[in-house]
Amino acid sequence: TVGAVALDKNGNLAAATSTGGLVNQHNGRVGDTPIIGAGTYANNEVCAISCTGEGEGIMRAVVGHEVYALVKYLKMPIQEACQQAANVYKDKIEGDKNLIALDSQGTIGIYYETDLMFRAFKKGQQPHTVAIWED
Amino acid sequence: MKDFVIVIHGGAENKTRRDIGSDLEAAYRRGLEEALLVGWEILNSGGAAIDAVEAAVRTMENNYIFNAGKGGAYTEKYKNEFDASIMCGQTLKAGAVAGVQRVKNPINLAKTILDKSKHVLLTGEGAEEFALEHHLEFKPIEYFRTKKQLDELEKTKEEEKVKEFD
Repeated sequence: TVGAVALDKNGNLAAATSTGGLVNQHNGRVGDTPIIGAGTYANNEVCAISCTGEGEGIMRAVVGHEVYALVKYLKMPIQEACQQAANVYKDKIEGDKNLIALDSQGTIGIYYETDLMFRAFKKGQQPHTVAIWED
Repeated sequence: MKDFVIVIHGGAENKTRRDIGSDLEAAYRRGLEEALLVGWEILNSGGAAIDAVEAAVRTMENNYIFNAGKGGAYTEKYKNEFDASIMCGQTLKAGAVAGVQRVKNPINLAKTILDKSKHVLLTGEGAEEFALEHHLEFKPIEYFRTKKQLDELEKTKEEEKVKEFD
């Protein structure tokens, strides 16, 4: 799965996600990627989110909208919201949940539960960052 | 005027450095950098966030090392099926597509649905009909297939056989 979130000069947020699905998945299986509010969500007032991981869990936890709700209603910082959304109902909902997010002020949230996440970001004219491992 | 930002991901996995190897790791880093800068250029020149995320994702769909578009995973029946979605935070419009097999860039189809359809999510045959109507690029199924993903499928099937035997 691949995805992107962005904030433009006019303060508009957007999110996009695309995937080939799980290896050996049942024909016709659809994961979280095309489910608005689960794998992808954007709202100018609050944040934009793109997820990757085990789609069934991301759908059941409605991860994208959960991040939105935590930021909007609890005024939670975006990084904390990503972590909390990925861990909601962890006792009932299994599977890795990984995501990138951006709030309306351009603050970045990145959270992953796997060994690695292929990721990169660039803010304005600052140097860009490309990362894979935790370190 | 706000400071613009773009963040991208190319998936997350449970693998070690040894599993991936230095050549493939370098290819991932190049692929991420390329996609990031394609999106960033759009933002830097005053373009919209929705166009930047579409372009960044499309760049990764065209790169066989990522699991989207060319190089996507195989299903149990050796097919490639693609899902994608896009959402604009300003208008709250969204477009999504599931189960397409021949559209070169599923993210372009999702964006076309956002722009030109009254619906949000189209699947399978109907989604491909919509893509044809809007002159999106199609590719033969062989275009999407890679040895890397075929090996992943065979390995997964083998592991499941072992589990069943256990």
